[in-house]
Amino acid sequence: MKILAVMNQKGGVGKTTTAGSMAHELARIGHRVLVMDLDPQGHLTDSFGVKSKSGPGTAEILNGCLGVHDLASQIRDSLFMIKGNRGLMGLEGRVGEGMVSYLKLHHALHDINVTYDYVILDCPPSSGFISLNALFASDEIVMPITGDYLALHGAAGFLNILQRIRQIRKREMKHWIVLTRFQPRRKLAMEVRNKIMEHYPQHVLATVVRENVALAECPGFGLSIFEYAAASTGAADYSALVLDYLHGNTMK
Amino acid sequence: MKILAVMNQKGGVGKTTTAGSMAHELARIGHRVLVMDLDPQGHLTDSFGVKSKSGPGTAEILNGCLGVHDLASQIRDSLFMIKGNRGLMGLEGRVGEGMVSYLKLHHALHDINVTYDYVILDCPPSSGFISLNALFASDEIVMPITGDYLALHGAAGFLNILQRIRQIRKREMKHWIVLTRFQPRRKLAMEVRNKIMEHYPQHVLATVVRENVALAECPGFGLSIFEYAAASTGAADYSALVLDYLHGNTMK
Ligand SMILES: Nc1ncnc2c1ncn2[C@@H]1O[C@H](COP(=O)(O)OP(=O)(O)OP(=O)(O)O)[C@@H](O)[C@H]1O
Ligand SMILES: Nc1ncnc2c1ncn2[C@@H]1O[C@H](COP(=O)(O)OP(=O)(O)OP(=O)(O)O)[C@@H](O)[C@H]1O
Ligand SMILES: [Mg+2]
Ligand SMILES: [Mg+2]
Repeated sequence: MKILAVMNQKGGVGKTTTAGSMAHELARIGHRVLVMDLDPQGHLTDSFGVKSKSGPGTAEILNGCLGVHDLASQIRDSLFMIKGNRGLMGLEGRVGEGMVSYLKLHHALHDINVTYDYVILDCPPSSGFISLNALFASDEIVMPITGDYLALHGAAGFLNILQRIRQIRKREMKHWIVLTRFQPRRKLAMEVRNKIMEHYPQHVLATVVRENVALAECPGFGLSIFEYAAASTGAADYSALVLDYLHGNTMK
Repeated sequence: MKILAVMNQKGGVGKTTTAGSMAHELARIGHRVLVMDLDPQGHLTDSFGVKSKSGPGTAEILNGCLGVHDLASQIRDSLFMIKGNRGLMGLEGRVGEGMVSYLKLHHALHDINVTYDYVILDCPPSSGFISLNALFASDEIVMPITGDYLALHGAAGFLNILQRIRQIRKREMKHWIVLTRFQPRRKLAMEVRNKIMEHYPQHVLATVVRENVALAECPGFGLSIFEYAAASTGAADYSALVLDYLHGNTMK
């Protein structure tokens, strides 16, 4: 089983879109996938058409009340979800209780080893209790970045946090960078891409996800990009991205 | 003096771009403006070319150590800034200490009444200690929204939080909605705009800020849109937006 956290402190870079699309594509090609919505906004839950955010969800996992098996429900063939719920809002603030509180998710996921091939975590745009739990629970990090100056500028800061967590955990955690909402005709986007390739060549997945309005429309219908517009560039890019991820194809 | 918080829990909707552009435009037309970077990423600080995020900044205001007069420094004609600094990262988590801790910013801004015409707060994409301080300190809220389903979907949730704060504070707080990164040729964007006008007609400022790559480029040079590309649609839209704000011109 591999636990993958999709995270970046910068807001609006395509974390939810990437988590949902990768999770569904991995399930479509036959893997058994659990996706967890850790964002208090619950946008991944909305994106799959799961209507209600009341009742137990990932907040109960993070505060240790319930286990994964109690809450995972099937949303598509071979794809299961634990929804984001209102309780997450209050949790964001629980920093400062020390290391034990950052390991809640790690322990919850520890004993479900045999059930899923992949667990994918959609994270909020912050660096509090929820994101720290995701960092301590995951094997790998996928970091979406848009072709903007501010998104690039924030990347180094985030990767520093990741390095510190690696040292504390004394274990290697691969990280992958995905260029999202990419507009190849924009000079700025190409500049950001070149900078990222220069600094992190062995981490940037080869496929670039292009800007495609279908990716912004599909959450409104509660459908993944593969269900909403299977012939779109969004669907093509995310399925190619998953193959790159599985084979470790980077820009190097 | 008016205190304006630019906030939205949804990430990447143009909070920093709107806070910086409105602040500079208000200063350019003659008002005395203080802008405060409350985002742990410190992107507003970067956007104005203020290089260093070490040393005291807004974190010291929020934890009550220093006053506004100690930290405000002039960055442009009639525009002053208190920079975001690393200490903000640890503060995000301080929820749960009760009402007193949410009033820190309110008290810090209370006794500077005569110095500035406007104080503009750039907020992080979350709803923790920092955002609550901004909600309790401000007179008005500006909420940027992009023409996407997820950004629209999050709006109602955020406005509920705002309504609760109004009740606690027993005072009226105007809120303005600004459509940002708008692409008029996108059907989805027009649908979102129509929905917003239907639900909040008297709150949506008349000017829509169009997608304009110069707005994504200028932070890389530490320049505001007016300095970087005065003839761009970004500069035109933000200066029209400020006039709408000053005169209360909504889509109604
Ligand atoms: N490749 C793309 N093309 C067009 N629109 C996209 C693309 N990827 C994401 N979007 C849209 O951009 C917006 C931001 O994406 P998303 O919500 O996935 O980002 P996020 O990083 O999860 O945001 P947050 O920081 O708020 O959690 C959404 O409205 C989404 O539908
Ligand atoms: N009208 C616009 N046209 C083109 N690009 C824009 C526009 N407004 C903002 N941007 C770019 O979009 C990205 C997101 O904007 P910004 O960082 O201001 O959003 P934010 O809401 O402050 O994000 P966060 O939630 O991370 O704080 C930035 O790279 C910015 O330069
Ligand atoms: Mg998200
Ligand atoms: Mg910002």
